[in-house]
Amino acid sequence: VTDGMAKKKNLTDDEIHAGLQRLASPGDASSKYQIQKKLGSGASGNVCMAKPVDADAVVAIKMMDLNNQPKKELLITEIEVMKDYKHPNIVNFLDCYYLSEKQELWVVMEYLDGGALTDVVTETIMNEGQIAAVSRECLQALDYLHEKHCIHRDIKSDNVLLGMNGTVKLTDFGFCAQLSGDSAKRQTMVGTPYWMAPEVVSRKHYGKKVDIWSMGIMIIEMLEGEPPYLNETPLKAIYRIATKGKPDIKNAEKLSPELKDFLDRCLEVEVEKRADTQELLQHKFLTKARPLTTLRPLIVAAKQA
Amino acid sequence: KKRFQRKKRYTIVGSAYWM
Repeated sequence: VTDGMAKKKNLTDDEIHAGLQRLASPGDASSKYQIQKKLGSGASGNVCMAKPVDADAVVAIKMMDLNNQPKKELLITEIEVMKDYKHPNIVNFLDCYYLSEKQELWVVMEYLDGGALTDVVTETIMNEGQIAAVSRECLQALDYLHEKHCIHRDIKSDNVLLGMNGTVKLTDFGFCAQLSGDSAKRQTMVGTPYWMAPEVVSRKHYGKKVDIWSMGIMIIEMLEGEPPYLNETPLKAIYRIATKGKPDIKNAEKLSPELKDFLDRCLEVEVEKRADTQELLQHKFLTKARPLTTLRPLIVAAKQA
Repeated sequence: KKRFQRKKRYTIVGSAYWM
Protein backbone atom coordinates (compact mmCIF):
# COMPACT_ATOMS: atom_id res chain seq x y z
CA VAL A 1 0.00 0.00 0.00
CA THR A 2 1.53 3.37 -0.93
CA ASP A 3 1.35 6.62 0.95
CA GLY A 4 -0.07 9.23 -1.33
CA MET A 5 -2.62 12.07 -1.23
CA ALA A 6 -5.54 9.80 -0.52
CA LYS A 7 -4.68 6.26 0.55
CA LYS A 8 -4.09 5.05 -3.03
CA LYS A 9 -4.61 1.41 -3.84
CA ASN A 10 -1.85 -0.19 -5.98
CA LEU A 11 -2.30 1.70 -9.23
CA THR A 12 -1.25 0.04 -12.46
CA ASP A 13 1.31 1.81 -14.60
CA ASP A 14 -1.38 2.77 -17.09
CA GLU A 15 -3.53 4.29 -14.36
CA ILE A 16 -0.54 6.26 -13.10
CA HIS A 17 0.35 7.52 -16.55
CA ALA A 18 -3.28 8.50 -17.11
CA GLY A 19 -3.29 10.31 -13.77
CA LEU A 20 -0.14 12.21 -14.67
CA GLN A 21 -1.55 13.13 -18.10
CA ARG A 22 -4.72 14.42 -16.43
CA LEU A 23 -2.66 16.69 -14.14
CA ALA A 24 -0.25 17.81 -16.87
CA SER A 25 -0.71 20.74 -19.24
CA PRO A 26 -1.02 20.03 -22.96
CA GLY A 27 1.70 20.97 -25.42
CA ASP A 28 5.37 20.23 -25.90
CA ALA A 29 7.40 21.45 -22.93
CA SER A 30 10.75 21.23 -24.69
CA SER A 31 9.57 23.88 -27.18
CA LYS A 32 8.29 26.17 -24.41
CA TYR A 33 11.42 26.27 -22.26
CA GLN A 34 15.11 26.75 -22.95
CA ILE A 35 17.15 24.58 -20.58
CA GLN A 36 20.06 26.60 -19.19
CA LYS A 37 21.98 24.46 -16.73
CA LYS A 38 21.63 21.61 -14.30
CA LEU A 39 21.11 22.73 -10.72
CA GLY A 40 21.23 19.42 -8.94
CA SER A 41 19.97 15.88 -8.76
CA GLY A 42 18.11 13.80 -6.28
CA ALA A 43 16.50 10.41 -5.90
CA SER A 44 13.60 11.23 -8.20
CA GLY A 45 15.37 13.17 -10.97
CA ASN A 46 17.39 16.17 -12.07
CA VAL A 47 16.55 19.82 -11.52
CA CYS A 48 17.52 22.31 -14.24
CA MET A 49 17.33 26.06 -14.59
CA ALA A 50 15.34 27.15 -17.64
CA LYS A 51 13.90 30.21 -19.40
CA PRO A 52 10.44 30.33 -20.95
CA VAL A 53 10.84 31.13 -24.66
CA ASP A 54 8.04 33.70 -24.54
CA ALA A 55 8.91 35.51 -21.29
CA ASP A 56 11.88 37.08 -19.60
CA ALA A 57 11.86 34.95 -16.48
CA VAL A 58 13.74 32.05 -14.91
CA VAL A 59 12.16 28.81 -13.71
CA ALA A 60 13.33 25.55 -12.21
CA ILE A 61 12.28 22.33 -13.94
CA LYS A 62 12.39 18.97 -12.22
CA MET A 63 12.77 16.31 -14.90
CA MET A 64 11.77 12.82 -13.89
CA ASP A 65 12.31 9.66 -15.91
CA LEU A 66 9.08 7.76 -15.41
CA ASN A 67 10.72 4.43 -16.10
CA ASN A 68 12.95 4.43 -13.06
CA GLN A 69 10.79 5.89 -10.36
CA PRO A 70 10.52 3.65 -7.28
CA LYS A 71 6.99 4.84 -6.53
CA LYS A 72 5.36 6.55 -9.52
CA GLU A 73 2.16 7.26 -7.66
CA LEU A 74 4.15 9.59 -5.40
CA LEU A 75 4.64 11.84 -8.41
CA ILE A 76 0.90 12.34 -8.53
CA THR A 77 1.07 13.28 -4.86
CA GLU A 78 3.77 15.84 -5.50
CA ILE A 79 1.83 17.58 -8.24
CA GLU A 80 -1.47 17.51 -6.39
CA VAL A 81 0.12 18.94 -3.23
CA MET A 82 2.05 21.66 -5.06
CA LYS A 83 -0.98 22.62 -7.18
CA ASP A 84 -3.36 22.84 -4.23
CA TYR A 85 -1.16 24.32 -1.52
CA LYS A 86 -0.08 27.91 -1.90
CA HIS A 87 1.93 29.53 0.87
CA PRO A 88 4.73 32.15 1.01
CA ASN A 89 7.10 29.54 2.48
CA ILE A 90 6.34 26.81 -0.04
CA VAL A 91 8.02 26.72 -3.47
CA ASN A 92 5.48 27.84 -6.04
CA PHE A 93 4.29 25.28 -8.57
CA LEU A 94 3.92 26.83 -12.05
CA ASP A 95 3.15 24.01 -14.46
CA CYS A 96 3.75 20.39 -15.31
CA TYR A 97 4.18 18.53 -18.59
CA TYR A 98 3.98 14.86 -19.53
CA LEU A 99 6.42 13.96 -22.32
CA SER A 100 5.03 10.67 -23.59
CA GLU A 101 7.71 9.99 -26.22
CA LYS A 102 10.57 10.46 -23.73
CA GLN A 103 8.52 8.97 -20.88
CA GLU A 104 9.45 11.98 -18.78
CA LEU A 105 7.55 14.23 -16.43
CA TRP A 106 8.57 17.89 -16.12
CA VAL A 107 7.44 19.84 -13.04
CA VAL A 108 7.98 23.58 -13.54
CA MET A 109 8.51 25.57 -10.34
CA GLU A 110 9.66 29.02 -9.32
CA TYR A 111 13.42 29.40 -9.28
CA LEU A 112 15.14 30.59 -6.10
CA ASP A 113 18.49 32.09 -6.91
CA GLY A 114 20.04 31.54 -3.50
CA GLY A 115 20.29 27.77 -3.79
CA ALA A 116 19.66 25.18 -1.08
CA LEU A 117 20.20 25.76 2.64
CA THR A 118 22.69 22.84 2.52
CA ASP A 119 25.32 25.02 0.84
CA VAL A 120 24.97 27.66 3.55
CA VAL A 121 25.16 25.21 6.47
CA THR A 122 28.18 23.36 5.04
CA GLU A 123 30.16 26.40 3.93
CA THR A 124 29.35 29.15 6.43
CA ILE A 125 28.69 29.71 10.13
CA MET A 126 25.21 30.86 11.07
CA ASN A 127 24.47 32.83 14.24
CA GLU A 128 21.45 32.12 16.43
CA GLY A 129 19.52 35.05 15.01
CA GLN A 130 19.83 33.63 11.50
CA ILE A 131 19.01 30.10 12.70
CA ALA A 132 15.90 31.45 14.42
CA ALA A 133 14.79 33.27 11.26
CA VAL A 134 15.19 30.17 9.04
CA SER A 135 13.47 27.99 11.65
CA ARG A 136 10.52 30.37 11.87
CA GLU A 137 10.03 30.40 8.09
CA CYS A 138 10.17 26.61 7.87
CA LEU A 139 7.80 26.23 10.81
CA GLN A 140 5.31 28.53 9.11
CA ALA A 141 5.31 26.24 6.07
CA LEU A 142 5.00 23.12 8.25
CA ASP A 143 2.18 24.68 10.30
CA TYR A 144 0.30 25.32 7.04
CA LEU A 145 0.85 21.72 5.82
CA HIS A 146 0.02 20.13 9.19
CA GLU A 147 -3.15 22.17 9.44
CA LYS A 148 -4.19 20.48 6.18
CA HIS A 149 -3.31 17.06 7.64
CA CYS A 150 -0.31 16.75 5.33
CA ILE A 151 3.12 15.57 6.51
CA HIS A 152 6.21 16.49 4.49
CA ARG A 153 8.32 13.53 5.72
CA ASP A 154 11.57 14.70 4.16
CA ILE A 155 12.58 17.84 6.01
CA LYS A 156 16.31 18.52 5.57
CA SER A 157 18.45 21.44 4.44
CA ASP A 158 18.53 20.02 0.91
CA ASN A 159 14.77 20.66 0.67
CA VAL A 160 14.87 24.26 1.94
CA LEU A 161 15.55 26.76 -0.84
CA LEU A 162 16.73 30.35 -0.39
CA GLY A 163 16.30 33.54 -2.37
CA MET A 164 19.14 36.07 -2.59
CA ASN A 165 16.91 38.46 -0.60
CA GLY A 166 16.67 35.91 2.19
CA THR A 167 13.34 34.30 1.38
CA VAL A 168 13.08 30.74 2.72
CA LYS A 169 10.87 28.11 1.04
CA LEU A 170 10.19 24.43 1.51
CA THR A 171 10.28 22.14 -1.54
CA ASP A 172 10.20 18.48 -2.69
CA PHE A 173 6.65 17.31 -1.93
CA GLY A 174 7.04 13.96 -3.64
CA PHE A 175 6.95 12.08 -0.36
CA CYS A 176 4.12 13.95 1.32
CA ALA A 177 1.51 11.88 3.12
CA GLN A 178 -2.10 12.91 3.53
CA LEU A 179 -3.58 11.93 6.87
CA SER A 180 -7.30 11.32 6.83
CA GLY A 181 -7.76 13.18 10.12
CA ASP A 182 -5.97 14.31 13.23
CA SER A 183 -5.42 10.85 14.65
CA ALA A 184 -4.52 9.12 11.37
CA LYS A 185 -1.06 7.53 11.21
CA ARG A 186 1.43 6.22 8.66
CA GLN A 187 3.99 3.39 8.82
CA THR A 188 5.99 3.26 5.56
CA MET A 189 9.59 4.27 6.22
CA VAL A 190 10.00 7.41 4.13
CA GLY A 191 12.59 10.17 4.35
CA THR A 192 16.34 10.45 4.59
CA PRO A 193 17.92 8.18 7.24
CA TYR A 194 19.99 10.78 9.11
CA TRP A 195 16.92 13.03 9.54
CA MET A 196 14.43 10.32 10.44
CA ALA A 197 12.53 10.35 13.74
CA PRO A 198 12.88 7.40 16.15
CA GLU A 199 9.30 6.27 15.52
CA VAL A 200 10.02 6.12 11.77
CA VAL A 201 13.26 4.12 12.03
CA SER A 202 11.59 1.67 14.41
CA ARG A 203 8.72 1.30 11.91
CA LYS A 204 6.06 2.38 14.36
CA HIS A 205 2.97 4.27 13.27
CA TYR A 206 3.90 7.94 12.96
CA GLY A 207 2.21 11.27 12.35
CA LYS A 208 2.99 14.91 11.64
CA LYS A 209 5.49 15.23 14.48
CA VAL A 210 8.12 13.42 12.42
CA ASP A 211 8.58 16.77 10.64
CA ILE A 212 9.30 18.44 14.00
CA TRP A 213 12.06 15.94 14.77
CA SER A 214 13.60 16.48 11.33
CA MET A 215 13.44 20.25 11.96
CA GLY A 216 15.53 19.63 15.10
CA ILE A 217 18.09 17.69 13.07
CA MET A 218 18.13 20.54 10.53
CA ILE A 219 18.93 22.98 13.35
CA ILE A 220 21.89 20.75 14.23
CA GLU A 221 22.91 21.07 10.57
CA MET A 222 22.79 24.87 10.92
CA LEU A 223 24.95 24.62 14.05
CA GLU A 224 27.43 21.91 13.05
CA GLY A 225 27.24 21.79 9.24
CA GLU A 226 25.82 18.29 9.00
CA PRO A 227 23.32 16.00 10.72
CA PRO A 228 24.48 13.59 13.47
CA TYR A 229 26.11 10.32 12.35
CA LEU A 230 26.68 11.44 8.74
CA ASN A 231 30.16 9.90 8.99
CA GLU A 232 28.47 6.52 9.52
CA THR A 233 26.61 4.32 7.03
CA PRO A 234 22.84 4.94 6.80
CA LEU A 235 22.12 1.61 8.50
CA LYS A 236 24.34 2.48 11.49
CA ALA A 237 22.76 5.93 11.69
CA ILE A 238 19.29 4.38 11.85
CA TYR A 239 20.47 2.05 14.59
CA ARG A 240 21.88 4.98 16.59
CA ILE A 241 18.64 6.95 16.25
CA ALA A 242 16.58 3.96 17.37
CA THR A 243 18.78 3.18 20.37
CA LYS A 244 20.15 6.55 21.47
CA GLY A 245 17.17 8.80 20.69
CA LYS A 246 18.11 12.45 21.18
CA PRO A 247 21.58 13.01 19.63
CA ASP A 248 24.39 14.80 21.48
CA ILE A 249 24.92 18.46 20.55
CA LYS A 250 28.55 19.51 20.19
CA ASN A 251 29.54 22.54 22.32
CA ALA A 252 26.05 22.66 23.82
CA GLU A 253 27.39 24.98 26.52
CA LYS A 254 27.86 27.68 23.87
CA LEU A 255 24.16 27.68 22.95
CA SER A 256 21.68 30.10 24.49
CA PRO A 257 19.14 28.62 26.93
CA GLU A 258 16.34 29.47 24.50
CA LEU A 259 17.97 27.52 21.63
CA LYS A 260 18.76 24.58 23.90
CA ASP A 261 15.13 24.40 25.01
CA PHE A 262 13.90 24.81 21.43
CA LEU A 263 16.09 21.89 20.36
CA ASP A 264 14.93 19.79 23.31
CA ARG A 265 11.32 20.44 22.34
CA CYS A 266 11.99 19.30 18.74
CA LEU A 267 14.16 16.30 19.61
CA GLU A 268 11.87 14.82 22.24
CA VAL A 269 11.77 11.04 21.65
CA GLU A 270 8.29 10.57 23.12
CA VAL A 271 5.98 11.74 20.36
CA GLU A 272 3.18 12.92 22.69
CA LYS A 273 5.67 15.11 24.60
CA ARG A 274 7.32 16.48 21.44
CA ALA A 275 6.25 20.02 20.52
CA ASP A 276 4.00 20.80 17.57
CA THR A 277 4.27 23.71 15.14
CA GLN A 278 1.86 25.91 17.10
CA GLU A 279 3.91 25.64 20.30
CA LEU A 280 7.22 26.22 18.52
CA LEU A 281 5.92 29.29 16.68
CA GLN A 282 5.31 30.85 20.12
CA HIS A 283 8.70 29.76 21.49
CA LYS A 284 11.01 32.41 22.98
CA PHE A 285 13.89 31.34 20.73
CA LEU A 286 12.11 32.75 17.66
CA THR A 287 12.02 36.21 19.22
CA LYS A 288 15.79 36.26 18.65
CA ALA A 289 15.28 36.01 14.87
CA ARG A 290 17.29 38.51 12.82
CA PRO A 291 16.00 39.97 9.54
CA LEU A 292 16.07 37.50 6.63
CA THR A 293 18.26 39.90 4.66
CA THR A 294 21.13 38.95 7.00
CA LEU A 295 21.20 35.59 5.18
CA ARG A 296 22.42 37.22 1.97
CA PRO A 297 26.14 37.41 2.92
CA LEU A 298 26.03 33.74 3.88
CA ILE A 299 24.45 32.79 0.54
CA VAL A 300 27.05 34.82 -1.39
CA ALA A 301 29.89 33.25 0.61
CA ALA A 302 28.46 29.75 0.09
CA LYS A 303 28.21 30.33 -3.66
CA GLN A 304 31.80 31.53 -3.78
CA ALA A 305 32.99 28.54 -1.77
CA LYS B 1 33.63 7.67 -2.03
CA LYS B 2 32.18 11.00 -3.14
CA ARG B 3 29.28 9.24 -4.89
CA PHE B 4 28.53 7.22 -1.75
CA GLN B 5 28.68 10.41 0.34
CA ARG B 6 26.15 12.07 -1.99
CA LYS B 7 23.90 9.01 -2.01
CA LYS B 8 23.70 9.14 1.78
CA ARG B 9 21.48 12.25 1.42
CA TYR B 10 19.03 10.58 -0.95
CA THR B 11 15.45 10.05 0.15
CA ILE B 12 14.31 6.46 0.64
CA VAL B 13 10.78 5.12 0.31
CA GLY B 14 9.93 1.85 2.10
CA SER B 15 13.32 0.25 2.19
CA ALA B 16 16.67 1.00 0.59
CA TYR B 17 19.15 -1.31 -1.11
CA TRP B 18 21.29 -1.41 2.03
CA MET B 19 18.45 -2.70 4.23
